[in-house]
Amino acid sequence: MLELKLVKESLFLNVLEAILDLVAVASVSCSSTGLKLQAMDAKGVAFISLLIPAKEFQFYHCDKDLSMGIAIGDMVEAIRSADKDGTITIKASDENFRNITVSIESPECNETTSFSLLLVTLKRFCIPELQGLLKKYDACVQMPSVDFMRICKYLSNVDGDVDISTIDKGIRFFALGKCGCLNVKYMQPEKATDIDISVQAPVSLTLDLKYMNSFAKVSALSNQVKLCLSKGQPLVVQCKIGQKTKSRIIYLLAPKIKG
Amino acid sequence: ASEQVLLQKFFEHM
Repeated sequence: MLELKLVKESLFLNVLEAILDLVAVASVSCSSTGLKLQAMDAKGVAFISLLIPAKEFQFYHCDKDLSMGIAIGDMVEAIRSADKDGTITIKASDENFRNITVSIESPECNETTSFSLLLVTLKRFCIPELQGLLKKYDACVQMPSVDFMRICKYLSNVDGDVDISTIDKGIRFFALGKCGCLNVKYMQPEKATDIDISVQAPVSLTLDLKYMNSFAKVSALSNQVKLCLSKGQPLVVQCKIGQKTKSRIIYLLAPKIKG
Repeated sequence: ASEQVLLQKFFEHM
């Protein structure tokens, strides 16, 4: 049996809200240690992995490993209408593993709304832990998420793809659209800061800007974001969620293949 | 489609 409890204004729900423009259904695995969500976008070019340890929930109990296909779009839609200070309880039982029950209790505890959400059949991903991958990239950029968001916003002014390339002591974002082009150089400052750019080998990736904007939305839930690039490999965007938590989200985005 | 293949191959090699 699985039971987890969270307040409506929790980071978990904010993250679900933020990934909805990429995915509507997700594979959710729960164990005694926490919850893992994995999802592929409809085009099959972007992958999301979200990990939230059990202790991040107000209450968490899972006595048997479970894997479920959840229409997170429907779940978030139902929860949105609840009072912002309400408490949400999600339950799945072994006896009836065709749906989960989501209950929303008002802050005064005088009103409880419950709805049953049918589980969906979904390919279960068997992706190993992505964390180790981050050491093997040609270039990694640790930057404040506000910088990442601002750069993505600039690039959005030019409707097209974005090229991310390593340059001397930094990286370059370049977008070419119908109305012109936009170039952002992001350099390693001389003094120690919260920016860390490490380049092992030159690399350049062309990426769909629409996805970058979606990633930037979630990184707003964290102070820092890390981009990892390698030739011919998916871009990795990773951020911790919240300040003092071990929750994290990792995105993979396949680069465009020229020619 | 080529991006999909790239991502699939990436997972296969993990």
